[in-house]
Amino acid sequence: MEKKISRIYPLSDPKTTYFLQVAWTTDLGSGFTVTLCNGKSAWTGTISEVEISKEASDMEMEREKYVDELQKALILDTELTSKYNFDFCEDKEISEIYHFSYEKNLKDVSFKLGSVKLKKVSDPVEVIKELIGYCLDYTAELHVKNEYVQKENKRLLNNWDDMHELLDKSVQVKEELEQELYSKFICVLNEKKSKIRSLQEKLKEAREAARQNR
Amino acid sequence: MEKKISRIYPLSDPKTTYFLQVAWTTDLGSGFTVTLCNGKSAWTGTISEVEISKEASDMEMEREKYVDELQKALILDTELTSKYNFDFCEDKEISEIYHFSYEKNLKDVSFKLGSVKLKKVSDPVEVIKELIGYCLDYTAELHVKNEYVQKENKRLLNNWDDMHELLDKSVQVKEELEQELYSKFICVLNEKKSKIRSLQEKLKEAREAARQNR
Amino acid sequence: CPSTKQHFALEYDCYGDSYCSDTDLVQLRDVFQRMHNNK
Repeated sequence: MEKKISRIYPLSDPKTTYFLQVAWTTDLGSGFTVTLCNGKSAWTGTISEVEISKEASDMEMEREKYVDELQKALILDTELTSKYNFDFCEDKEISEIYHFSYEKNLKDVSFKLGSVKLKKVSDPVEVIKELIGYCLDYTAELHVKNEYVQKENKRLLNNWDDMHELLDKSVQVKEELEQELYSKFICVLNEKKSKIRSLQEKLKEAREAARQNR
Repeated sequence: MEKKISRIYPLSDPKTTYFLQVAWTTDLGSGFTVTLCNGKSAWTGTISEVEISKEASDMEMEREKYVDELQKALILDTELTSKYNFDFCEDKEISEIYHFSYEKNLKDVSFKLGSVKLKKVSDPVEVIKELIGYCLDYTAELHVKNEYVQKENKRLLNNWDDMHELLDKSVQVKEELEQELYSKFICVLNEKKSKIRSLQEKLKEAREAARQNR
Repeated sequence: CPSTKQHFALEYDCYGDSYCSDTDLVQLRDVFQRMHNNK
């Protein structure tokens, strides 16, 4: 069961902060449970996979696209939800039944995305504890992830430093190799040149001798 | 103001989950506020810097060490807190006054670390909302941190790959350089050798000519 | 001209390295660089 908790401000009661918890198994398309809490009372309800299909068809939307919209509205980050409005009100005819609805607002028009029927929870304290408890656990989980990623980061930084050092060294080795080769080449070449000079000297003498003999 | 929220199970009511929120400015030694909540009601109280000094001296502990113990007991991770017990009870003599106490348990003995006087909060709903709200904000903050470090890791990984490529290239360049220098050297050296051969040939001829002339 | 050419051919090999005068790092680098360019 995956969960997402976020703050909402119902259109009919914008000054009150409600905490919206959405819980689902595989994805929202397979149905989900909504829990609303205002810190004192709590309401909860579930919408099934079939009902979601029906809502998608009512809206003449492709189911996948509809589910995608639901994801954005209900469980993605706050910035995005600013494109979505929520409302929460008691049913006018049936007592103890509440409606939680969500709509997408485009520029100057908004259209209803869907709604879930909620019932009041008899023991809100448990719901409140669950909400806080889930948050604490999730925070602890994120901390662990954070620590892991931080460690990974440190390891990568060290690796990067090592690699950088290796690269520096490799450049240095190349330069040293070049220097070393040149100095060896120069020694060998100069040996040969000295040989050539001496041979030229001898040739000159030999030719001089030959000339005098003639 | 920094905060830390955790679950506690008071010795006198171990089956009930309480949420402990500790809030402080610089560190616990400068005083802190304790808020306890059981999902329905809430209690809060503050202990001042002076009171902490007094508690440390009562326990004949060095203040710094005492504050360190407080940190471990009240705001560090759960594993550590398993070495600490908490209790929460109403004052026997003064109504509406509660005591939240914390003790450290060593092997078979535990000693009281300190306590804070609490009062019942008239509007627990706000406290509950604050608790949940703080958790959500903290979660969002951790998410942002996580994402940042993840991105950083990705960047480092890419850099590492680039660096690795550079290193490979540098090794290749070194090898190519070596090859190239040797092949050029061989050309130049062979020119010298051929020159030596030709001079030796000429010298031989000159000496032969000189001998015949004699 | 041909005579100059011949004179140089006597003094330097086809890479421009002198047959007789000792070389050093700068000269040898120069020769190798020229070889590289010619190649």
